[in-house]
Parts: sequence; C-alpha cells; structure tokens
Amino acid sequence: ASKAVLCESLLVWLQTFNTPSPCRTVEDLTSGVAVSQALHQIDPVWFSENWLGRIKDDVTDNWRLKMNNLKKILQMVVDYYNEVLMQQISDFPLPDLALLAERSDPVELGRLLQLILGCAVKCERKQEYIKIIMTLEESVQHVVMTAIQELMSKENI
Amino acid sequence: DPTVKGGQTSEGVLANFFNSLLSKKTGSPG
Repeated sequence: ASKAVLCESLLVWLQTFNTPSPCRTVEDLTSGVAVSQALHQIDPVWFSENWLGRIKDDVTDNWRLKMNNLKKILQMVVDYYNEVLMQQISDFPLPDLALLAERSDPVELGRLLQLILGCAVKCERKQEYIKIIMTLEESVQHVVMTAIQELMSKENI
Repeated sequence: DPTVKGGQTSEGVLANFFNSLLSKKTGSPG
C-alpha cells in the first residue's frame, strides 16, 4: 500500500512540471515521454534537447517502444547520479522497466519517479524545486520527504 | 510561515527537513 501511495504522491509532484505531454495517470507515464520532459526541465544540459529527441513520443501501446524509452531514461538518470551528482545509487532497487512498460506497474513507476525526485532536489536549480514541493499538500510532502530520506540512506559517495 | 516553525508539529517536521535540504550545497555529498 505504501508503494502505491508513493506512486500517487510522486505523480502529483511530477504534475508541477506542467509537461507538454499528459501526466495524470500511471498509464500516461509508461511511455516515458512526460518523464523525459520533466528531466529536461530539471537539467537541460544533461537531459538535453538532443537526448529528448531520442525519446519517441508515438509509442501508443507498443510495450517494446515504451521499454526503449524507459531504458534511455533510466540509464541517463543513473549516469546523472554518478557523473553529475557524484553519488552511487547501487543500493537503491532500480525499477523493473518491463513490468512498467507491459503492466503499468505503479510500484515500478514509483521507483522511477523516486529517482527523478532525487535529481530534482540535488540539481543546480534544486532550490526552485524544493520550494515547489513545500507548496504541495501536507500528505504529499510527507511522502516526498520519506522518499528523499530513503534515497539518501542508499547513497554512497 | 513554514520556515519558522519548530520540529514538533507535522508541519514543523516538514519545514525542518526541506529547509535543511535547501541549505545544503548543490552537489555536496552532505
């Protein structure tokens, strides 16, 4: 149940990015398109226009295309932790992208969004993103705080 | 103002946590 709450709350948080692509349901996010647009806002240098262009936005229900997008996103996010934030997240359970692409699994989406949350609250513009989090409903803030604490507990420098 | 609340209320816990996050240097390990 707590993992479902994590997904729901992080979905609410992701909506604050006002991505051009829909970002209302778990299904909206399984293509990876809205997620990649949020990442582009978080760090437009690392998650560049060029990289964004490699995320296909017409995947419909094709789970293989969704998987391809999600793989590109996860790899780039892991590299961001390692190379930009200088933090290893090897202890953090990475999302099972097959489950996410094929079954729209909210637990796996929650894990992916948790990693993206970590990027937002550690990037150069983190102040902006943390202040936005502080305007969210208190129950959502609690889940976000716990998610950040869990991430921090698994980080190695 | 959430930035001035203490650590006992739920709001205070949140404010303390996020304010401490705000004060950390970007890219700093801790």
